Amino acid sequence: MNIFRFAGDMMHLTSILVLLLKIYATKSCSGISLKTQELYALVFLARYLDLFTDFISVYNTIMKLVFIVSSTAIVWCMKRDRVVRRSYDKQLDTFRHYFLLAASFALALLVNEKFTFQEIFWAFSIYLEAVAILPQLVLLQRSGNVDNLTGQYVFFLGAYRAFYILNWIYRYFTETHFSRWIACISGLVQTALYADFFYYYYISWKNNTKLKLPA
Amino acid sequence: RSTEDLKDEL
Repeated sequence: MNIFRFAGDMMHLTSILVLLLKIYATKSCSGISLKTQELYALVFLARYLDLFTDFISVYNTIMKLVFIVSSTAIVWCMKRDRVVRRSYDKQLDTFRHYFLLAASFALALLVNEKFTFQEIFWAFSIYLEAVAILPQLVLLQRSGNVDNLTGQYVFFLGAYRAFYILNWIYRYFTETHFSRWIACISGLVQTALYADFFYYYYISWKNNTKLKLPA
Repeated sequence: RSTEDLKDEL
C-alpha cells in the first residue's frame, strides 16, 4: 500500500458517500445516471470474484464489501424506492450502455493477463470501469445545471483513478516485477474521459458559479 | 495462486 493508492481509495469511498448523501438527504436521484450505477455495480461484482478465495488484508476485504454493497444498494434504491425513483431522469438517461458492456467483454476475451475465468472477468471489470462514467457525463450535459453534490460525486470519482495512476508509476519504480499494463492504460483512458468535466468543474469553482457542462 | 499475480488493488 502507498499513499497514492490510499488517497485514491479514500477519494473513491468519498464519491460513494457523497452520492449516498445526495440520494438519502435530498430523497432524489435527479442528475444521476442509473445506467452508470448499474455498470459500476457490475464492475465490482466482476472484479471481486476473488473476495472469498484470496485474502489480501482486512482493509482490502472490507473495502470490497463496501463497494459491492453500496453500488448495489444505490441501483436498488433508484429502481425500487418509490420516492427516489420518481426523480430519476428516465427520458434523459438514454445512453445505450449495453454496447459498453459488450465491447468491454469482447476486449477482455482478446486482451487479458491469462485466459482464465477470473482473469477475463477482472479485465472486463477494468475496461468497463473506464467507460462506465459515459452515461453519467452525457446525462450531465443534457440536464444543464448540475447540483453541487452530483458535481462533487463525479469529481471524486474521476480524481480517484488519477491517484491510482500515480500509484502505478510509484510501484513501477519501487517494485521489481510490477506490471499492470491493462489497468494502467485503461486508467489513463478513464481519467482522460473526465478531462472536460474537470475543466468546467475548475471554471465553476474559480468563478464561484454553478457547474454547467456545454451541451 | 502465486502471490505476485494476486490482485492486491481494489
